[in-house]
Amino acid sequence: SRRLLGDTIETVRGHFRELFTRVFGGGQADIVLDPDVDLLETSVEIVARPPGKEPRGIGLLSGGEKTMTCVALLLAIFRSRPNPFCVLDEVDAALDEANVDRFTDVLKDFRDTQFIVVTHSKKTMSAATTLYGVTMEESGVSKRVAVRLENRAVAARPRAAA
Amino acid sequence: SRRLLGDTIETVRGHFRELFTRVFGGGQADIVLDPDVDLLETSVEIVARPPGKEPRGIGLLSGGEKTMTCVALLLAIFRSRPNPFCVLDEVDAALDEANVDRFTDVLKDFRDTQFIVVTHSKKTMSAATTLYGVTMEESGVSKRVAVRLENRAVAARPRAAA
Amino acid sequence: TRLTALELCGFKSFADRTRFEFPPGITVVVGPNGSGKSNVVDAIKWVLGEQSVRSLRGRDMTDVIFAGSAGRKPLNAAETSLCFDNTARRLPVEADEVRITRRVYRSGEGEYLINGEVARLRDIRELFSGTGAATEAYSVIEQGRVDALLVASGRDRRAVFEEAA
Amino acid sequence: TRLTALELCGFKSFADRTRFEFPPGITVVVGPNGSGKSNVVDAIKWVLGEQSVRSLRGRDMTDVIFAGSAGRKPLNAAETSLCFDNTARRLPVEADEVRITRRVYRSGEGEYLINGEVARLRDIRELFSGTGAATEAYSVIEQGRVDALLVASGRDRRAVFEEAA
Ligand SMILES: Nc1ncnc2c1ncn2[C@@H]1O[C@H](COP(=O)(O)OP(=O)(O)OP(=O)(O)O)[C@@H](O)[C@H]1O
Ligand SMILES: Nc1ncnc2c1ncn2[C@@H]1O[C@H](COP(=O)(O)OP(=O)(O)OP(=O)(O)O)[C@@H](O)[C@H]1O
Ligand SMILES: [Mg+2]
Ligand SMILES: [Mg+2]
Repeated sequence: SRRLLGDTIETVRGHFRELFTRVFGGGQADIVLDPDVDLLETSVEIVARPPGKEPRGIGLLSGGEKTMTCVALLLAIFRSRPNPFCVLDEVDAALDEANVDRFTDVLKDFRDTQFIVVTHSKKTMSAATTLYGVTMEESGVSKRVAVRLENRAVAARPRAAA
Repeated sequence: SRRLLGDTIETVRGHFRELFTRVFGGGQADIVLDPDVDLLETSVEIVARPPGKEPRGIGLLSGGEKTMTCVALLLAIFRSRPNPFCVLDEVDAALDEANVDRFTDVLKDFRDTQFIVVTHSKKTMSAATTLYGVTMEESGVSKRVAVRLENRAVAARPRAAA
Repeated sequence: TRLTALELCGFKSFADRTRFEFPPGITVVVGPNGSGKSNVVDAIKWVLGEQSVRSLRGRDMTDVIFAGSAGRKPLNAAETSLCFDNTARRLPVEADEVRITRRVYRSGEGEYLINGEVARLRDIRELFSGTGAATEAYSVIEQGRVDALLVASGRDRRAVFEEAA
Repeated sequence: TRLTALELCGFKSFADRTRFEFPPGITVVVGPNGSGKSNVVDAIKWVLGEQSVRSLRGRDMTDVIFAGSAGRKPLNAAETSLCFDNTARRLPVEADEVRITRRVYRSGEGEYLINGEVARLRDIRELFSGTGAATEAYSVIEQGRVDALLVASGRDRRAVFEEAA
């Protein structure tokens, strides 16, 4: 099991480095282990350097930078261990317009995974293959309704421009 | 000081009940104290009932309902003890379009308070009296830039319709 | 093994039987604040065996049962099902569709079912042990918790990798 | 007493002196992810006397000093000032404008100034004690913490009311 864990971390690390550079359009990230500690006891550290910035602790990343780093890490785990589905509840809340685009682009890359994405962003909606609305027309009772997006391709949430 | 605390809680409670109904367009909320416990030891509980729903603990409120309840409570404290300024960092992240409107409307009511609001929402931007952009044209170095909003009155973030 | 549908009945604010089909690709769910979107997410966690009441935002396991509204009486049970396409027979069940169901009654009693037959949570976990679906650590990201992987301690993070191993 | 301006110099990602005027009303700050908006919020907390390194998202008090970038060397000090209109003489200072300043040097030494004269944090707190500005508990809502008042325990919530009393 020590070998298995080591292999998994190595695979995820490879995918994470690649996916981080993809979602940030540059920069570098890594997963770091303490070589002196037993794999089954060690702590797994994350380092992330957005493009054009100096390497700093993950605590100093901004809200949106943290979201994008986590999306890259999550998808790296998915790549190394495919899972039939993934549910994301308003993961795009802190993202600016450019990052919403990169976020939806990278989801499209994972054809084998079924994504269920809850959002308030019209831009994320326009990336949907299937779109559901949930409303409470009758107070306190949720119903599923069909949602027609005026013109799906056009409806982009004009977040404050990046 | 026990008397002072009691008066403050009573004043805030009055404002909170009024502001909650205003930001939710209905419903009811209250601040509840344990009458058997000394005021200086007691715990201050919040009850909130969005319009059309049964009263339930605040843990069952949705993300957006929690945000609006907190905005009402925060502004109730401001009403009872005016403060020259208030800084809100992406407080609107979880709100749908209708609630962004109610949020910016209620801020406009507080003429004596200077609000500094960080956001990604164009709808919140259109409520601004002064608008600043922050960018990193030179990597890693922040600068303040002027932001011209194409047509301030029109630029509303078309979130998924409420 | 593809997830094909979710069905809720009496679960939280979904008083009536509601079905969400999930064709391949990205399914997006939208709606006003408080309309029930995160309740859908809770339903998926619950049917996969979520035991923590706090993580379902309640105080008691029966808080997931529709508790009534202005025009309706509370219900006595909640039920949620997840359906998977098993034509490739990846799951050790002799059927083209595998449907896992969870129920809870007002009394607090609950049960799990696999294609209509009573099962234990252990059976469901074993069913998915090869596919990763039952490990929620990284397949469901709750509202407001997207940076959980970053803010977790290094040891907790290792635990997620162990689950993925 | 109205807040009229904020000035940052060498504070976090603001390497150059940057001034934000705050005319009456609602000032909105926008910009891409990672551009420095929350650093502006941190600057306001810091000049009001924030002591917690964690709350400024760093590990050490000198983490607020510009640490360099691809094209610039690190600086040796950070300075932030908040300006208030005091024509109504609400603050016990004989001047139309009250400017509070905080500085920190690479050595870790720091200082506060009121209108250019060295002061202690206690002086700044006393200056505002009638107006509520210095009590950050409810005047600065950090990113991602909007529901802090709800998730806090009943006792912590009481503490906020005590500060407002
Ligand atoms: N057992 C229950 N019976 C009836 N209603 C319930 C039950 N449990 C929760 N609710 C209601 O469900 C609502 C919350 O729904 P949910 O959290 O899914 O909203 P949401 O669509 O995710 O909103 P947001 O966009 O604000 O995140 C609450 O108003 C709550 O009262
Ligand atoms: N001492 C420092 N010197 C230089 N840069 C710093 C320093 N401290 C923090 N930073 C940088 O500031 C950036 C974060 O800025 P900030 O959190 O203000 O972004 P933001 O505009 O709020 O973004 P978001 O919209 O994602 O919340 C980080 O990329 C970090 O590297
Ligand atoms: Mg929700
Ligand atoms: Mg920020």
